[in-house]
Amino acid sequence: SIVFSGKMDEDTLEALEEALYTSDIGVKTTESIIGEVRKRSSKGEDINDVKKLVYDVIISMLDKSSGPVQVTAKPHVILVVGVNGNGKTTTIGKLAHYYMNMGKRVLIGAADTFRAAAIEQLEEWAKRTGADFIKNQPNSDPAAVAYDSYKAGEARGADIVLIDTAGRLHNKVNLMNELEKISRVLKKLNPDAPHEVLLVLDATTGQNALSQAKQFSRTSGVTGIVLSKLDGTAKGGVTIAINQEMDIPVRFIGIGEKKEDLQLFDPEVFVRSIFE
Amino acid sequence: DLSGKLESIFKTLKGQHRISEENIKVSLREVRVALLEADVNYIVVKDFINRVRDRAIGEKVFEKLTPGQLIIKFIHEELVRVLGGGTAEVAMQKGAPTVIMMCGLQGSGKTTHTAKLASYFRKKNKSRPLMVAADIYRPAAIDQLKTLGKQLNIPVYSEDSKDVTTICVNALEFAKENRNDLIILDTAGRLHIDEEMMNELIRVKEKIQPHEILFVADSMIGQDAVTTAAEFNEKLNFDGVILTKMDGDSRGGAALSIREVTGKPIKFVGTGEKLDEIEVFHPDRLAQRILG
Ligand SMILES: Nc1nc2c(ncn2[C@@H]2O[C@H](COP(=O)(O)OP(=O)(O)OP(=O)(O)O)[C@@H](O)[C@H]2O)c(=O)[nH]1
Ligand SMILES: Nc1nc2c(ncn2[C@@H]2O[C@H](COP(=O)(O)OP(=O)(O)OP(=O)(O)O)[C@@H](O)[C@H]2O)c(=O)[nH]1
Ligand SMILES: [Mg+2]
Ligand SMILES: [Mg+2]
Repeated sequence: SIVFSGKMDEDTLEALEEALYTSDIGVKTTESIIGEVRKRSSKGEDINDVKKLVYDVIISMLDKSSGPVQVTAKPHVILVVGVNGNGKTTTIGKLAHYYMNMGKRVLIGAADTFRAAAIEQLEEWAKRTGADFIKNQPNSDPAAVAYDSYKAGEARGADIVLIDTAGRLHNKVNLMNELEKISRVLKKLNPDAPHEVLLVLDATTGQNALSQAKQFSRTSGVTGIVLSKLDGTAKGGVTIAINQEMDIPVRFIGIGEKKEDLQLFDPEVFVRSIFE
Repeated sequence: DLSGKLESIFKTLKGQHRISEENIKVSLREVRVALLEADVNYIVVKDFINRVRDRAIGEKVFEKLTPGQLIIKFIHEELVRVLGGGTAEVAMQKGAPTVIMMCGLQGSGKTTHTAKLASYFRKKNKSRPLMVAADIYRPAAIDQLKTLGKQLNIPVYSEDSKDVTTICVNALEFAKENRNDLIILDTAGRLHIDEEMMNELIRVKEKIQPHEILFVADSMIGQDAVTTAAEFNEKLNFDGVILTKMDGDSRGGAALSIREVTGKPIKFVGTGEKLDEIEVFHPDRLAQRILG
């Protein structure tokens, strides 16, 4: 955490710059924040006023972040995507718990048919939350599981269908094509599906998160972000650049490994943590 | 790209045919941006730039290179110097089983690389590896390692116990009976700030005395790399680093931060999800990647 001295000066600006950079806010966004601060503050100004100014500048950059999407369709289909290991499967467990606590009927579809024990892992989450569960043979077509999950959700009167996908690096064309096929298959069943495409981003990830957001958005039309692992020391500052450049809101944050460890994204809490 | 940027900087500055204080200052600003965008830690970048500046100012320009090319050369050399060094070899015991303990943050690739290492050493040294399922927390973690073990035809030790240290002790006993000469402990991902979980690893280390502790780090990690690596190193004094998911397109600057802050060598890189996608670390390749 950065300690700011009493008055606004070049040292203060440097301390501020360090706080922004070490939060993974990135070069371009940090420079525009510092630029705003230079423009709107004066030398010798009280540091608490400057802090408030920085706070306001960053909050205004997060103006496109908002709560969860209204669930209007039935079933409301949520496709969960993202690179390897950043928390998709665990997030689905948390989302199932979240929606079931609201009294919704939830069905989970195991469309990661590739990774070792991915289906078993997700099945455990379905058991822990009491959600319905659809799976197929390992190495079967993920799009077919997505299809079956939708159909089963419809038949069983599910309010929410959560579809888990295999982690994949966004620079792998064949894997991104596979993801795009899952969306296409869902669209054939229902032109509005998937109603939500949640990109899970790991809060410890650096600037690569921006290219992840761009590439996954190009392939699957990301409608929301879940920022996982915010219970660590990473601040997830690259979210600000993503919000600015791409208009994608952060829906939830992950703050642990249990089913309760999911919260709605609160931009104020997020920005405050950058200065802690 | 950085070399292009530096070339154009030197073209527009006076005295472009030699290195001067002014054109070093401007070009190092570009290098600083490149390193920050590559996820090198802010403080590490500061120190790095200062070292390169000192060298550049002191250097006589004999070479047939333009000043821009020379700056790039210094940066590249300094990167390779820092990234390399330290032995990339894993301490294989002669006449006794070797124990490797994997550790790291959640989702970094420990389980996958436990299997990759087992397969790698079986090929390279004709080892008889045993993998140990010491992650008793993550749903289906044991299943995951067992599945990988089946794919490779490498045995996996697991037991239905609530104490990780006991599991590891029993695994070593099993390895003796089973004549396994390489034992790799797959542990649960954990936060460096989770005192209880870090203490679990400290207890395993004290009881088992692994010959090699490998910190498994995701190559796309950002500024937080220094905090996590420093803490894991402080608590466990690990022997080396495995940098995973290098088949992605992150610049991998965190590797420089980890190396600077812990002084420990990067031993392997993971280059894919398949179990043969592991390579010995090449500092030169990563240096080029970090510079973009
Ligand atoms: N501390 C913490 N750990 C988390 C969080 N979310 C997930 N994890 C952990 O991160 C690891 C990876 O989670 P998974 O849910 O398997 O990630 P994934 O994206 O499905 O992984 P792949 O399917 O292999 O791509 C597990 O150890 C989880 O417990 C979080 O918010 N905080
Ligand atoms: N593309 C790619 N994926 C990798 C690599 N290493 C691991 N993965 C993937 O990353 C994800 C997480 O790998 P795991 O081995 O489960 O990670 P872990 O550290 O054991 O996770 P926890 O036990 O939950 O902490 C899986 O989807 C792996 O297939 C790599 O080098 N390249
Ligand atoms: Mg998963
Ligand atoms: Mg694991």
